[in-house]
Amino acid sequence: VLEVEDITKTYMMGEIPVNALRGLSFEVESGEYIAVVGPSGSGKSTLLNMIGALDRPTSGKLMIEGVDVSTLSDNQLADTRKNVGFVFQFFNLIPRLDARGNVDLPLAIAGVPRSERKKRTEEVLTSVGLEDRMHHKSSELSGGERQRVAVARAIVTNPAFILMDEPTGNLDSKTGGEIMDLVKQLNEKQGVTLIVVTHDQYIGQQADRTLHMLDGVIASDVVN
Amino acid sequence: VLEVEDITKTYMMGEIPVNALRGLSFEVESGEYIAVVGPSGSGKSTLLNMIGALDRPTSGKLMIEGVDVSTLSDNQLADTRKNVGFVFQFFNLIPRLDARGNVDLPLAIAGVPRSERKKRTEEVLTSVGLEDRMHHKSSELSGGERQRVAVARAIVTNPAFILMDEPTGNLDSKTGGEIMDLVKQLNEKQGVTLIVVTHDQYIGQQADRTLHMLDGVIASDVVN
Ligand SMILES: Nc1ncnc2c1ncn2[C@@H]1O[C@H](COP(=O)(O)OP(=O)(O)OP(=O)(O)O)[C@@H](O)[C@H]1O
Ligand SMILES: Nc1ncnc2c1ncn2[C@@H]1O[C@H](COP(=O)(O)OP(=O)(O)OP(=O)(O)O)[C@@H](O)[C@H]1O
Ligand SMILES: [Mg+2]
Ligand SMILES: [Mg+2]
Repeated sequence: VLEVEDITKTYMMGEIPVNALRGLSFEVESGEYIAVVGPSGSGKSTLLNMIGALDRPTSGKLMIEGVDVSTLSDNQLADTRKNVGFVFQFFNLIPRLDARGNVDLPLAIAGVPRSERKKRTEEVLTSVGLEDRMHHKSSELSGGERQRVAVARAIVTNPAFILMDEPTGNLDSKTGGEIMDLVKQLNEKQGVTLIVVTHDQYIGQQADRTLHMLDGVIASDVVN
Repeated sequence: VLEVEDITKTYMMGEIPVNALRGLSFEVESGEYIAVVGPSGSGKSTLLNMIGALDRPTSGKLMIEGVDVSTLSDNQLADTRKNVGFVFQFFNLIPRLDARGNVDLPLAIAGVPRSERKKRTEEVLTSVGLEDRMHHKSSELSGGERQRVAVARAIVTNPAFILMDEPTGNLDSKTGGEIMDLVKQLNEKQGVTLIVVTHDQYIGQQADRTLHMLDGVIASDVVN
């Protein structure tokens, strides 16, 4: 489902290059559950943004379902993103919508009928423990509650491919464990392909395989 | 240095009350290092905002250095905040300033001369591992790098009292351990009073005492 060939990413700060990714190659099969770990600043979010078609590599090839993303136009790239659930490191919730509105939005964009959307949104928000916080806006939610809205939003459309950037950083170990058990079920029962960036050992153990990043390269790629 | 007597905090969502703090009482001596732990949504950030004079309790007494904060005007409250270092759960960095500008700001407000500010800012950013990221703005930093800028900004003025809301959520365990060892040194060597909200077991072990919060109350207050 994913083939990464020698990709690099260089950010330009004026004249100074920052080499966030220095040549990465790996493949992901459909239904795999991969953890991506590594020190702060090692390039994990940059890599996930490439895979999620949110940004383009500076060089190298990235094939999603056999299509080379560097050949796609911006519109086609946006289309590719619709089939991928994405949890951002800082959630990127829409401030003027409440929890329910944020989770409802991807269903509305996909053209799901209103009554079905209401049922599905409440089901997913309940599955992440937020049944009593549906009408709270981001500013009326705790850090970990916002994070869980972001997880609910990523899974509500039943995507076949889900990317998560540190989904439990603001959660206590019990709540974080419950969220990741839910996500593990999606992988085991529905064959959802998962790539999760994490600093959490518990997630590392749940994954099939772990990519260790260090300074913009993959230091090791090990089956758990 | 801190006396909390039966404080409550109720947020109003239209007509519906949300009781985030339901009656908390405890005292903190100068030089203590306290960890505050508890499930997502249990009221930790709300409590820290009260102690940091960023918000007022709905009822109850909160005395900082013997002064009851509920008797203070907004200006006096702002003055109180100047002596307290605060790390926000989502950092609250100023987007148009780079890492150095964000750490320099509290020194500039305190009237420290420019040459001394430059030296001190570089020293503190180096102590959190960001010597090569001083000229990056927030949008040009990784999640954990932003978090470390927020920690550097809270300690740069050498405050006697530091409050941290989940300072390591976006850091790998090695980097997080280095940051908290640095903070522990401030407590042991300089007698800085520390209250740290955390989901990280390592911090829990470093503290002298742990307040366990549950549903807006203190479930237990134990010496480690
Ligand atoms: N827009 C940008 N301009 C310049 N440098 C950037 C930019 N975005 C990221 N970087 C740098 O690229 C490096 C990799 O960033 P990235 O966000 O991928 O790290 P990360 O592994 O996700 O770290 P963390 O665990 O702290 O979130 C960092 O050192 C960061 O400073
Ligand atoms: N402005 C607000 N309006 C209404 N409810 C709020 C508001 N701010 C917080 N809350 C609610 O108060 C409760 C406590 O929030 P708080 O941010 O203190 O939790 P927390 O313990 O810090 O959680 P986390 O570990 O997830 O950051 C939460 O359930 C939250 O939904
Ligand atoms: Mg990151
Ligand atoms: Mg909080």
